[in-house]
Amino acid sequence: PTPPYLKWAESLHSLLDDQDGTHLFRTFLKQEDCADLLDFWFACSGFRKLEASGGNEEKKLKLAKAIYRKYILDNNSIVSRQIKAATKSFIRDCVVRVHIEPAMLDQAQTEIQAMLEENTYPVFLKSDLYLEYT
Amino acid sequence: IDSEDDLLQECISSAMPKKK
Repeated sequence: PTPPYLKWAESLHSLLDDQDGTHLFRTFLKQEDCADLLDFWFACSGFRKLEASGGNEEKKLKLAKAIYRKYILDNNSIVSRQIKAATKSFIRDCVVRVHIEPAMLDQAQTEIQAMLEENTYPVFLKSDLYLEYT
Repeated sequence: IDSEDDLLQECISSAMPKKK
């Protein structure tokens, strides 16, 4: 069977679908001071999961606010710099108007994902960290 | 603030892949 680390090189999704792959990629991003990009990507997925599971509205609002404050509010943060102004104001509006919906972070997640796919992921595949692992 | 951080961590962990 194909070893997991070769699958990681197939696509960003195959990497992020594997626990060890995700861990190694996060270690790499941490070295580059941009682990927040990956944390944000997972936070968006977690938010959607929580939304889909129904239940506690207060918790969803609290989480949406937490994500907004930690990653988006500060325009100079690494995540915020990669997200379009229109996308940021859409999320801000959702939080301010307490209009929480499952897809409210989807566009921002897509923009961060595109950035990971075009930049950090290819660099990771050429990094010493990945090469040593393989 | 602490509980907000905990909530965020819990959310991130919930989306991360589990051991296969």
